[in-house]
Amino acid sequence: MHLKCLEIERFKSFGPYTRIPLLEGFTVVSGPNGSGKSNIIDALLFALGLSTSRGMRAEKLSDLIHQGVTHGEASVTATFHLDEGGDLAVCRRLRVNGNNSTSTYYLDGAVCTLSDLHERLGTHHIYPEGYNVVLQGDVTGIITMPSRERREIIDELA
Amino acid sequence: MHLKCLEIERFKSFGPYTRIPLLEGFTVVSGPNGSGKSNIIDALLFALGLSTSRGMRAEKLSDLIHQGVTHGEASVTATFHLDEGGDLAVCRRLRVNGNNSTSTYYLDGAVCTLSDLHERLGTHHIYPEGYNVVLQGDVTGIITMPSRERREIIDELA
Amino acid sequence: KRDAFMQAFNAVNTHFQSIFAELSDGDGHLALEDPENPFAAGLTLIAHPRGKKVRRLESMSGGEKSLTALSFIFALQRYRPSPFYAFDEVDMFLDGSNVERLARMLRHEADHAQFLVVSLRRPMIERSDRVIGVTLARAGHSQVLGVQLQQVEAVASQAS
Amino acid sequence: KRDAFMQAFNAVNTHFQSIFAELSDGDGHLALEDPENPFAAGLTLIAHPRGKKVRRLESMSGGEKSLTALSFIFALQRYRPSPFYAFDEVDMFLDGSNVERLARMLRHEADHAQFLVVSLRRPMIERSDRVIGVTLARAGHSQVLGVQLQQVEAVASQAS
Ligand SMILES: Nc1ncnc2c1ncn2[C@@H]1O[C@H](COP(=O)(O)OP(=O)(O)OP(=O)(O)O)[C@@H](O)[C@H]1O
Ligand SMILES: Nc1ncnc2c1ncn2[C@@H]1O[C@H](COP(=O)(O)OP(=O)(O)OP(=O)(O)O)[C@@H](O)[C@H]1O
Ligand SMILES: [Mg+2]
Ligand SMILES: [Mg+2]
Repeated sequence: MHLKCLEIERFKSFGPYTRIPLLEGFTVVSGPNGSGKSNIIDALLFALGLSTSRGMRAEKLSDLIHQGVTHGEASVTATFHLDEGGDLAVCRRLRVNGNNSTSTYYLDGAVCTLSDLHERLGTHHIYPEGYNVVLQGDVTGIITMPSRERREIIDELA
Repeated sequence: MHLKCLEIERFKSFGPYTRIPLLEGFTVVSGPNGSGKSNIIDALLFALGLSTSRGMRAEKLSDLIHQGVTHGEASVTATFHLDEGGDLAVCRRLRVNGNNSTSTYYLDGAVCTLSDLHERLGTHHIYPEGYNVVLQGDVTGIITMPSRERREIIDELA
Repeated sequence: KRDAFMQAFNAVNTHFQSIFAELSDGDGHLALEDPENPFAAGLTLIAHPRGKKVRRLESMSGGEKSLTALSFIFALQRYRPSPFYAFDEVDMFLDGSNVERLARMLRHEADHAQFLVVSLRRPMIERSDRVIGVTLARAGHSQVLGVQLQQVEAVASQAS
Repeated sequence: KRDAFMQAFNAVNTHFQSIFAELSDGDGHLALEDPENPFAAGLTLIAHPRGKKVRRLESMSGGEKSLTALSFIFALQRYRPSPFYAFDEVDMFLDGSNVERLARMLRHEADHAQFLVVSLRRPMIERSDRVIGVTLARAGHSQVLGVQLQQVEAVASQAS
């Protein structure tokens, strides 16, 4: 299984529609400061429901919509290619209307709940507290965290 | 005024006696990971009485002595060249003996208290919370600190 | 429950030892604060970078902490692989030769899983299979470019 | 007290504007949360990197935050100079061209104060007046070498 494509619509610094095809193996994302590299990782976490708004450097959900507009919509679709063949498309759409905001999750086009999504991702070993994503500046987090928290990482695996 | 020499004796990763002559202008300190670059800045903060043990990555004072021995001594001398001519030597000696530890400060060879030292350094615009030293990993600290704390930096200057 | 934990712990520990030795040329292992009753306490990492005596984890340098943390993450991956990994500038504290070592390790791990690594450092760009370039378009939004291999050199020379 | 504060604030603000423009090609300024009664609230930094709309400080990228913070530190230095500055890897989030800009700024500031800058990045090494090399001697303690100019190239090539 691997991530084969990320489609970003009006999420953070991304405009109306951006398609990022991805391949297996070792891909480096590079570019000037402030260009949007970390926002790509934020978009992926957003779509998979793995993020908290703290991790997104956002105060309120409207900060996630391009240009911070308070009436608008953003969405991110992550498409995986499955080992057994076929694809799995995970999408999250955020609608903000003044102070109201709603997030809708979709699995292969059909609406689902966040816990449905977590369960399905869990069968592919993608977990919310999984150590497969390291945010910018967090690399030494494992060293500075309390030792009990570090042990709990192994608890999860067992 | 500028720092013309740093003499380090058994402080952290430094051995019995290390002398580091320094010049005015722009000096870069470089070298492999773990070689002792940050320990040089720690040594300077230690000598000038500007540091807390948290900032030194140490749990107890004996962690500051080379090889962490619990009976031993470390000292750092920072010698400044003064604009009006002559030098100012600031030294701190740490003695650890089991659970006891004592720090002694010297100004030009004569014992003094930490507040004498801070007063003397203050006349040369060297302050404990001065923004002239940025520790490793702290560069964006100014951005993440609360806005009142940021205002207090200007209060100090006024 | 304790058996399942110990099985996971021992496996991750073995991986950690071999990976840490490869990444930082030293030796290190995981240790339980209370081996009799693991759930009553925490887990610590004992690591001596090349030729150094054991020190407290907190007194390590920025680069040493990064390599130790990355060794632990790779050890978890070997025990319980994830389909993809996303690392955002995990090489920021590393000196030139440690970035090289990490890039070689990533190259090797990428045979078993997909790695998406944000990096500004040249050795990473040079060892990757491909580079995705991100820039800010005139209209103020992020633009993504598929960088061809000969452009990799141009991107690498902008990195440092 | 308020007058003395406002005098300091205005001077630092003027410096911040010109330094931020030079370091990041954008425009920014300092703002008091309560200009009528400064001591009742805090101070925030308004900064738009080149061509961007104003955003909250927290949503800036790592590199943008570093340049904004450094502009503030240099602005304080211009108002109330210290005899020496010690910066430990303040360039860690910066891309190659921003490291160059910072190194040029440091080169310029170093005409008025002494700067001791720990860095692993090549542009910093190349623009410095001199390099102090630190290594770990065989006996396990740190050793400091005065690096001659022709060795600077060798050190720079080890950096990345
Ligand atoms: N809702 C939004 N609309 C438009 N731009 C946004 C939004 N949220 C964040 N941004 C912008 O995105 C930029 C940050 O992007 P990002 O953090 O991905 O940069 P980066 O490429 O990782 O840079 P660095 O190398 O410095 O880490 C900031 O300039 C920020 O202002
Ligand atoms: N009391 C001590 N005795 C001996 N060694 C010590 C002592 N305290 C710290 N050290 C060692 O000093 C080393 C860290 O040095 P330092 O943080 O200065 O490295 P650095 O050159 O800044 O590296 P980096 O580039 O990774 O930041 C660690 O390996 C640590 O174990
Ligand atoms: Mg980033
Ligand atoms: Mg360091």
